[in-house]
Amino acid sequence: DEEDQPHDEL
Amino acid sequence: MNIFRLMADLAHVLAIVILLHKIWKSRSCAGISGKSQILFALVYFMRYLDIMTSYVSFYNSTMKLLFLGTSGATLNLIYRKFKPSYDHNHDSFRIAYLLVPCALLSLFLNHEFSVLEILWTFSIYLESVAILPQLFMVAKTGEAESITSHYLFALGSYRALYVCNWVYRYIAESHFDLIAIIAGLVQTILYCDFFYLYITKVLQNRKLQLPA
Repeated sequence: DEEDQPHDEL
Repeated sequence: MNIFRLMADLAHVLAIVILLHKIWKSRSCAGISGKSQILFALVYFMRYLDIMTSYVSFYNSTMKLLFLGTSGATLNLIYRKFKPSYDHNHDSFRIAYLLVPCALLSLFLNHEFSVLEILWTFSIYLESVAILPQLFMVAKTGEAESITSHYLFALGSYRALYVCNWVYRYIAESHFDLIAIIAGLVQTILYCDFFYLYITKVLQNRKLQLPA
């Protein structure tokens, strides 16, 4: 789900 | 990846190149706040710890390593190689005033109470205010070299373009990260006064000089 997504921005 | 995000990252890389080139060419870090650079190094170090735990893309990992490496190099130039030129008398902003509130805020306002997530949140909050020692230094000396102004403009544009990227992503992907968005807006707002001076003075080939 949303919580487990890694931060994909810098 | 959209055009705003790409332009933002390129503006960030450009800012770093301008700064390193300025210091290296003039053999001096006069007018540059070492404290802001320490804060930025801390920001990248805290935020990019996830390079070991999660893989997003080759682009992401490369940029993370680039930001970590160049911020280390910048600190090395300021505090070792060209230390005699470092203007520490004018770099007198107390960074504890930024570090403590950001640390407390990241403990209370975060997406998840885990070490990596809190460090990520701390880095986002800290980045939004990390330029303050530099802006304080410009205000204190009342002026900035054109090259320093170009650096600040590129660095300010980077988060402003990220704000455009977030609007785009919200519309196109229904993706949004409230912590990043609010901190990014704060970061961009802090540059507004400088942007105004940059456009009205520096771009007209006049030195950035604040009224006495």
